[in-house]
Order: sequence, then structure tokens, then C-alpha cells
Amino acid sequence: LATSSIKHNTLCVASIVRYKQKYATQILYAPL
Amino acid sequence: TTNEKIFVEQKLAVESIRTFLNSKTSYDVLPVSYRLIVMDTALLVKKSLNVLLQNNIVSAPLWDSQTSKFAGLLTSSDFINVIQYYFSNPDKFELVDKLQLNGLKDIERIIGVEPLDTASIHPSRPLFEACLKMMGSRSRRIPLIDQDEETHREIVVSVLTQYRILKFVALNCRETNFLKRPIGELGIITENDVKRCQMTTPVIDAIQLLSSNGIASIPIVDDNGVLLNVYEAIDVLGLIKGGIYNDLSLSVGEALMRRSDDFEGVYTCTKNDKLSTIMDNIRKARVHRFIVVDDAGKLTGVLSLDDILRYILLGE
Amino acid sequence: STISILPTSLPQIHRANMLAQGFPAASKISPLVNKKSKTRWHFGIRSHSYPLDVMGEIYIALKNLGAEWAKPSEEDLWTIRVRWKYDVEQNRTNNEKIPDLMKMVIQLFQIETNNYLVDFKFDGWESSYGEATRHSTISDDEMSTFSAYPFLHLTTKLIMELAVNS
Repeated sequence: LATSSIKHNTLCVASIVRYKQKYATQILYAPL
Repeated sequence: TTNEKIFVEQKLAVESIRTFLNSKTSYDVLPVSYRLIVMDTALLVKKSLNVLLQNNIVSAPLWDSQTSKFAGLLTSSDFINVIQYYFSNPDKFELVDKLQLNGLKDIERIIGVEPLDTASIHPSRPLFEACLKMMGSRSRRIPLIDQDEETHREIVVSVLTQYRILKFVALNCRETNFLKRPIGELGIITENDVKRCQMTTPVIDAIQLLSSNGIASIPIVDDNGVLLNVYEAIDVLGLIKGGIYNDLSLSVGEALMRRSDDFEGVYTCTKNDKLSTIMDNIRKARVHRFIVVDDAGKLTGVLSLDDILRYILLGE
Repeated sequence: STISILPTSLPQIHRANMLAQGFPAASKISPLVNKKSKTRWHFGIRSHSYPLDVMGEIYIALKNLGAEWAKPSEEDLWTIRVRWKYDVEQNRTNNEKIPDLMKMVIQLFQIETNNYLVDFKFDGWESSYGEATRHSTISDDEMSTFSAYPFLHLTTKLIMELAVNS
């Protein structure tokens, strides 16, 4: 899991996932 | 004759591009590695605006963590709806300030606009099919949705836009070089009843025009009809940055001063230009439409990416 | 080709024209700085607290969130094997059984003196009704469509719980 520092009460986490033969960095922004 | 040769070559080139679009899948358009920014529907609308501006994007898929499902796309139309709602209900600032993304549907209903019918498609379907589906939806983009193999829960794999698809065609189809007929002959330019405004037009009127006509840009002309600029739907994001709605009283000209300095400018062309050079520009630059002008620089029409894609898929 | 970029649409020229024409608000409006504030990413979450305190806070947060965990082995106090019911409104089509217990491994790493990192790793699904899930049969290589969103969602809940508690 990758995280970025909490700004404006918003959390941002990410993980790099292989989708078939490609790599997606899926980034989710959620409210704290 | 030369014209007949050009006519036949164009027809064959279009058919060849269609064959190409049928032979590729949406998955093929994806880079080997890419990022996809998704927002939880519990996020405040004003925070989501920061996220878009911070990441220099204009749209993002939404994720409803209550249902663990994809919940549609956030686009500039949503912010236009919120602006229209606030403009009609200036006493409701508190509600707008605390509005979450999952409240956008209510705003659509209150102001009576059609929800953006976001079609979606499986990444392994032919690209041609994704283009057809996208043309049916007003959001000019199409989410690629698959299912987690184990839990069968939805995965938002990516979102394809008309721009990305046309760029993919421009980069991979040499046949675009044979599209040499003048665009004025193809019947693909929007020329009748082109919505326009002036620098002094209140920006809220321009926003109303965008929303009520389902268009993404409004050309700005002077008293003689000469094209000066274009107000785009994505300019709205800068207008209400930080959740401030005070600038709705600005004129269009003043609102455009919010544009960041790296804005590349408005692309213009004339009816004599050809799709081969249009596609060349799409290959090289981030261009989202061509405003058609005459020799005197007067506005005569608009050629959108939707018009170009529609011609490639269904024209001729 | 007569394709070109409209000079009056370039921001600098537009701004000069607006100021020249004396639009009232023109002098007060500044352009959006498209600060490409590159998101700075970290692995997991960092902590400078005392290691055992960090572990305690994580157990308390997991407990508050209704998660369960395997009893840690004496040799490895710094790894927590979590199992967490992923409670979402499941409109079960033809009452198919969807694995609803997410497994996660949370591990404390020391980066340097007084600098620790809590790493979260997805560790497969289980079903609360006992069926062995296919995960065990599908090797990671074959697994080609995996949705990270449930994992990302649960880690945001845990990070929020830790942030709020601390």
C-alpha cells in the first residue's frame, strides 16, 4: 500500500495492480 | 480525375481505419503502466475539485464504498450543475459547501437536468464498439469495467476518452494521411445555430448555454463576429476553485483570466482543411476541438472530436 | 493547412487585452497556478512512536473496527495477520457466494533509529461460510483481474482510525 500525506482532511492511498499484462496504479481519494 | 482519386482514397482509408478499430480492444489503448484516480462518493464536492486541479485532470470515476461499486463519472457537467443550483439558490451556500459527491444526483434532479448516461464497456470488447457506445453517451468518455475474478466485484480498469481514441488512431493508422477531402465537403462541421457569446457576456450566461445545449465550449466573438477566444466547460473548474462561488458575477473575458499560463490556446481551421492535417495536429498536441473560421477570422462553425469520431465510425 | 492557434486566446495576450480594455475585475484576477504538486508517496504509514506503542495502537484500531487477527507468534511480534469482514450491501444475484472476509498482513518495519513504517499487504479472501475460496487454486500469475478498491477502502478506514485515535 502507498499513502500520501493527509491534506485538506482527504486521505489518498494507492496500490499498483497488474491488470492482465498492464500495470495500473489505482489511487483512491477518501474523506478523513 | 484528381478529385475522384482523392474521394476514393478517403473512402478506402476510412474503411481501413474502421477495420483497425474493430481489430483492437479498449485494453490495447491502455499504456503498459498508467494511473487511475478514483474518488470515494463520500468525499466533499469542493475537495474533489481540489483533487482534479491538483492532478491536472478534468474527470474521475467515483467509487461507492458502501456498495463496493463503481458509481459513475465525475465530470465538469457536475460542477456546472452545482453552480446553476447555487446561482438559483444563493441562500443555500451551507448546503453547497457540505455537498458530497453522492449528493450530485440530487442536484441534477432539483435543477432538472438529464443525468449523464455513463455507458461502460468491458476492456476486451472491440474499440469500435466502445466508440459507438461512447457516442451514445453525452460524457464523451467511457469507463472500462471488469470484474474481480474472485469476488466478482466491479473493477474500474480505466476511462477512455474521444481524445485518447483519436490520438491512438492518429498514432497507429497511416491511412489518416489519405483523408484529403476538404472538411467543408464532409458535412461534419456544426455550422447552424452555433452558440456564441462576447467578452462582456456574464460568465453565468455562458455556463447556462453550455448546460442547456449539452455542449463543451462556447466561441467568443467581437461585434463583427470575429473569433477572439472560447469558453470551455473545463474552465468552470478554475472558476469555483476552493469552493468559492463569488466569481459568478464576472464577465466571460474576466473569467478566462483564471486560465493557467500553460493553456495551449484555441485551435482554428477553415473549411478547406483536411482530416489528414487535423489528425496530424491531434497526434502532436492536446487539442480538443477546432473552431472553423473564414478568411477574415469570422466564426463559421465548430468541429468537435465527437464530429470527427462520428465521421470515421459512421460517415461516408 | 490553415490550422493555427488563435493568438488572442493565449493567456498572456488575453490578459493584456482585458487590461487594455479596462475590464473592472481584470486587475484582480490571477491565473490558476497549475501547480503540478507531485503527490509524494510513501510505503505504508510512517511512525516515530515506540514500536510496542505502534503495535498497541494498531490492535486497538483493528478491534474498534471489528476486525480479527491471528494470535501473534513469539518469534514475530511485529506482524499482524488480519481477517476483516468486508461488509457491503451485496445485492446477491442468484445468491452466489461472494468471499466476504478480506485477509491483510500488517507489518512493522524499522527504517532507522526511531523511524518505523507500518506496511499493509492484501492477503486474499476467505468466505465467512467456510467455503475454501478459489484464491488458493488461482496462482498470483494467473490472477489477472483483481480489484484493489475493497483493500484500499479498508486501509483508509484503518488509517483514519489510527489518525483519529492518535
